[in-house]
Order: sequence, then C-alpha cells, then structure tokens
Amino acid sequence: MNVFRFAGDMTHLISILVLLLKIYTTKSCSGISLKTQELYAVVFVTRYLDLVTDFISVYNTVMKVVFISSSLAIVWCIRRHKVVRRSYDKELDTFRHWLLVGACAVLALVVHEKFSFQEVCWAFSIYLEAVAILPQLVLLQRSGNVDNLTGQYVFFLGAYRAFYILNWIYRYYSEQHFTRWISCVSGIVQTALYADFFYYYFISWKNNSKLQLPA
Amino acid sequence: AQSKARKDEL
Repeated sequence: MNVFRFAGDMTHLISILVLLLKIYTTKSCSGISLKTQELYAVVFVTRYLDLVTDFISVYNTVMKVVFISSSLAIVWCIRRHKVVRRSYDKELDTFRHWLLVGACAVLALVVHEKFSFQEVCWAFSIYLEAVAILPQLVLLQRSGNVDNLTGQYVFFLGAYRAFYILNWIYRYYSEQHFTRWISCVSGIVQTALYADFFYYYFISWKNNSKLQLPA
Repeated sequence: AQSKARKDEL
C-alpha cells in the first residue's frame, strides 16, 4: 500500500458517500444516471469475485464489501425506493449502456492477463469501469444545471483514478516486476474521459458559478 | 507471493 493508492481509495469512498448523502438527504436521484450506477455494480461484482477465495487484508476485504454493497444499494434506491424513484430522469438517461457491456466483454475475451474465468472477468471489470461514467456525463450535459452534490460526486469519482495512475507510476519504479498494463491504459482512458468535466468544474469553482456543461 | 502481489488493488 502506498499513499497514492490510499488517497485514491479514500477519494473513491468519498465519492460514494457524497452520492449516498445526496440521495439520503434530498430523497432524490435527479441528475444521477441509473445506468452508470448499474454499470458500477457490475464492475464491482465482476472484479471482486475473489472476495471470499483470496484474502489480501482486512482493509481490502472491508473496502470490497463496502463498494459492492453501496453500489447495489444505490441501484436498489433508484429502482425501488418509493420516494427516490420518482425523481429519476428516465427520459434523459437513455444511454445504451448494454452496448458498453458487450464491447468490454468482447475486449476482455481478447485482451486479458490469463485466459481464466476470474482473469477475464477482472479485465472486463477494468474496461467497463473506464467507460461506466459515460451515461452519467451524457445525463449531466442533457440536464443542464448540475446540483452541487452531483458535481462533487463526479469530481471525486474522476479524481480517484488519477491517484491510481500516480500509484502505478510509483509501483513501477519501486517494485521490480510490477507491470499492470491493462489497469494502467484503462485508468488513463478513464481519467481522460473526465477531462472536459474537470475543466468546466474548475471554471465553475473559479467563477463561483453554477456548474454548466455545454450541451 | 505472486498471486498475492497480483490483485492487491481495489
């Protein structure tokens, strides 16, 4: 464990706590893409298949349980919670996210570290996470103004993988055999997808104005 | 050790 990875994990945790806070306090999921949340649930379930078979550390296990349970809880909230579900922007959240799932599945079958069920699922989850934010970014562009908590949620979600890139650089220089190209390339693509959001987020922060993404 | 080093990231 290094400081970059710990900061990344904490930033990721904060993004989830901000989203839970928004849904819990406002009892609303307006501006939140259910499709992105469903993709994240798939990402965590397919990535942490080794949750019960491969014990790394208490921290690792606890964080995996937190990520899986929170992502499933958020999907449940938006789909089933009698109050929250009413504020779901169903007509705006129309990204065909199952296409992303299909494309990542094909890519994982072609590019993986080892051809085993667990490794292919792991590569699939890495690729899917890189593009999982797309339905959310599209929804933000369509829904015009973005409320603060939603903006902060996306910001922390984008920032966490940037910390992971620093972690991979650090591990590359500090550990002999460390190469993790699949994670690294996907992580760079993932962070790049947030580039324009970060730009508009910075502008809105500098001008102290409402976050507006151009349509 | 190898497997431990492999997937120790979240």
